[in-house]
Amino acid sequence: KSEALEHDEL
Amino acid sequence: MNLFRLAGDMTHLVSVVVLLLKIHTIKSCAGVSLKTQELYALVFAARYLDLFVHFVSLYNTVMKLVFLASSFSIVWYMRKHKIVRRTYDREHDTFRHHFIVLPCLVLALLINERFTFREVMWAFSIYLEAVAILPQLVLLQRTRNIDNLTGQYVFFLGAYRVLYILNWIYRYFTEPHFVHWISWIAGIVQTVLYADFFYYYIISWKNNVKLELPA
Repeated sequence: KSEALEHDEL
Repeated sequence: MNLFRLAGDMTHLVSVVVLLLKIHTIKSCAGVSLKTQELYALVFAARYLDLFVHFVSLYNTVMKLVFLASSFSIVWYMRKHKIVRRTYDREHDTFRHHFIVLPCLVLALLINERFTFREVMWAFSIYLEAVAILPQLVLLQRTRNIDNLTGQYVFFLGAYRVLYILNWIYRYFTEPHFVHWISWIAGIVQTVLYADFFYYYIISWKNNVKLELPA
């Protein structure tokens, strides 16, 4: 879940 | 990072940097909506709060700094620069943008991925970006003259959104449980807003006539 929350897009 | 997303980021970068360079070069912001530029500066400020606390990649950090610097520079030029500010079409750029900031903030408080300050601000920036172009489109319809400065700007912004949708489709099929409803729905709404502009832009380009938006 934490991965999904990491906003890696600009 | 896939090609669609890289192309989308580059197109987005081009739209903002070209606008800044043109305003800097011709010392005019005729046809540009200050409201839209202020909304975009707010979008980046709200979205990139994690700039120094959450390192994703060098590319990510550099792009965030460039977007922040260029969007705030454009606002500075249009509000403070002694020559440019005189070319700002104040009486036509009257879209009451607080009417869209507040609903976006309320929506972000209601619908977010996690009820933390950073996540609510992130959702707020996503919703705000979806509608940030409205004052610019309204200004274009009002002034009816779309010189290449604003036409290209809106066109590149639209292209960046289309590329991002392709990026999401690609990531959905290549990454397990890559689901981001908030970005997807807001992104589709944003792209639809450009659709009619694209339609008239391409028609005018094909018939080689001046771009006229319907009243």
